[in-house]
Amino acid sequence: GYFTMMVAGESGLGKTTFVNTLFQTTLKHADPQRNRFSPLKKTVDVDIIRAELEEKNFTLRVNVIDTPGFGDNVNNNKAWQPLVDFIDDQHDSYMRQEQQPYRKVKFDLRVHAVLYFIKPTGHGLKPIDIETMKRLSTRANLIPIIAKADTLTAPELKTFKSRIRQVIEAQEIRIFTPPLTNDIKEDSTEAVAMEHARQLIESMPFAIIGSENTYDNGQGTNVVARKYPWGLVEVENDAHCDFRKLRGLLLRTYLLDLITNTEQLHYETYRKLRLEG
Amino acid sequence: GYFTMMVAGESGLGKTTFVNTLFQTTLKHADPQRNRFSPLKKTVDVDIIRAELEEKNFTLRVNVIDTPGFGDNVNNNKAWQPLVDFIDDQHDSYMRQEQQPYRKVKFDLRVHAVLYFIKPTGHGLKPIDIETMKRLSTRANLIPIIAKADTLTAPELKTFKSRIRQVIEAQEIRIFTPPLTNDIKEDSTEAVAMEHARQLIESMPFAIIGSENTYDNGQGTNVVARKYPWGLVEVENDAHCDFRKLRGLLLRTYLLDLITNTEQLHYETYRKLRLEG
Ligand SMILES: Nc1nc2c(ncn2[C@@H]2O[C@H](COP(=O)(O)OP(=O)(O)O)[C@@H](O)[C@H]2O)c(=O)[nH]1
Ligand SMILES: Nc1nc2c(ncn2[C@@H]2O[C@H](COP(=O)(O)OP(=O)(O)O)[C@@H](O)[C@H]2O)c(=O)[nH]1
Repeated sequence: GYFTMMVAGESGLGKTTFVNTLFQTTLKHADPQRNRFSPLKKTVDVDIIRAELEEKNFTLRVNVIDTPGFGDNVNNNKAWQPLVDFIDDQHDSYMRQEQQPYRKVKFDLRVHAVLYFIKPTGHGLKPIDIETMKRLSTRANLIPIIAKADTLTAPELKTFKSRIRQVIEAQEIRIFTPPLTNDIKEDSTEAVAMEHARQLIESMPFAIIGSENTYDNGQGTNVVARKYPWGLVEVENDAHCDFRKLRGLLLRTYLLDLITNTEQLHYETYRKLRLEG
Repeated sequence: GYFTMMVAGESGLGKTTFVNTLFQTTLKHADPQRNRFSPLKKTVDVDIIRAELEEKNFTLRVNVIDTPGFGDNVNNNKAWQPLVDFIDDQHDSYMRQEQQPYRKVKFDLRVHAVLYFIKPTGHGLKPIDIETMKRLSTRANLIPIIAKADTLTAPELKTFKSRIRQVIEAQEIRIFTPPLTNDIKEDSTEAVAMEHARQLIESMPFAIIGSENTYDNGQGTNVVARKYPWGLVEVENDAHCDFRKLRGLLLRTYLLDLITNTEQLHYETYRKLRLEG
């Protein structure tokens, strides 16, 4: 099957670049297929990008749902509606296919993770962010992202992360957190996993920087980076941003948790709501 | 009298920091007075900051009108209304004071320059930017600013500036440009002034970076800068941004043009419209 992620947020926050960076740093052969299409009813304007990524020894098939135009209008009332409709539509489509004779599901675009890109203002969350994240969080695994994190100095980023966390907590927005208590045994591999999960949780929301370019880092190595007159911002440098943490979470360490959570928690919640009327 | 400028744009674009940077790099003694007040009717929520700046040998008294909350809502229909009302109110107040016996004007907060801060998305202008700039441009000297320009690499900035200029031209938004044809004589001082004006026009919209902090630039000099893990962004470095160009334009070279243009063009336009009904 495929791993399906949605990138959501205002235009100009580097969502497309992030997706390309993810593929570029992971894609080993095939060119990603980029298509704009609405597989079901045309209520939703989304771009769906399919790609095959090499993660260590296996091929990961990935769908990325891009959401152009979100939050760009003067009046953004219900700007979240197309995103929410898309997510619900996929659960709906899966449900219908399951209900067919022989229960043969041919088409599964259920969203396993929603990356919500937050403007790096340095202040706090805007009303549209809160409203949108609330509605996304009840339907899919929500992972808030600080976009264009190279806009923030280290102390600004620290403050901004803690402010966002405060609002998320106060507004009771559920975000995806690496499960800390799966089959904890008393051996060291589990302790390492726990420590890794704890570090990920401490870094949230992840500060993301993306780039489609590589440069010599001054020591003869080519690195994925943004080149400024005052310095080189390295995407895969943990001292510069959390790109590697997020990539690992999404495509490796918690890939199965994201899928299982979607099929078991979010899909079942949707099915119940639909069957109850 | 005072020089009055307004800073307009979404929150989190560094407007307050810019004002502090302007004062910090120019203020020689007194602490700026910061007050929130509505001198006339309470239709408008603005902050008015008064300061005395030392520009070479004279003291420049400056008012800065800050516009908190602009564009922050989910629905930003008519978000420009308070800004537009404020500007009109000042012309109105001046008109009424002029009409008093003895024509004694005690209070003049007419806005000599509006700095409109544009989000550095790298894409183009959003509808709210276009709508707001259109309405500001017919009432006051409009100077569009690219906010937080350290978000953009050199090639991105070049593209972004040219895209903004295209939209400004296509939408016929009048922006303040240094007059090129005042008393042109055939001597070299005028040629130098022409060249300076031409360079300013070529840099527009000005790419601005602000900071309330200073750091050692590695060569023993303290500079106003933003300190990132990957380098030091210097506010007063023309290779990093256009802060010095804008500061010179506003507080020195075109200060009188901005004031005269406001009193002669914008005020007279307002008076005519009011007297015609
Ligand atoms: N400062 C900064 N700019 C970025 C980053 N990622 C992308 N950009 C730039 O932001 C602009 C918009 O990026 P894009 O990916 O098209 O944003 P989208 O509209 O959200 O898909 C482009 O000029 C990118 O080069 C980043 O991490 N930091
Ligand atoms: N990247 C960047 N950040 C800035 C700049 N100027 C200010 N900031 C930061 O942006 C945040 C918001 O700045 P502020 O001046 O309060 O913005 P305002 O809401 O428009 O008044 C603060 O964390 C500032 O330190 C700048 O030029 N570049």
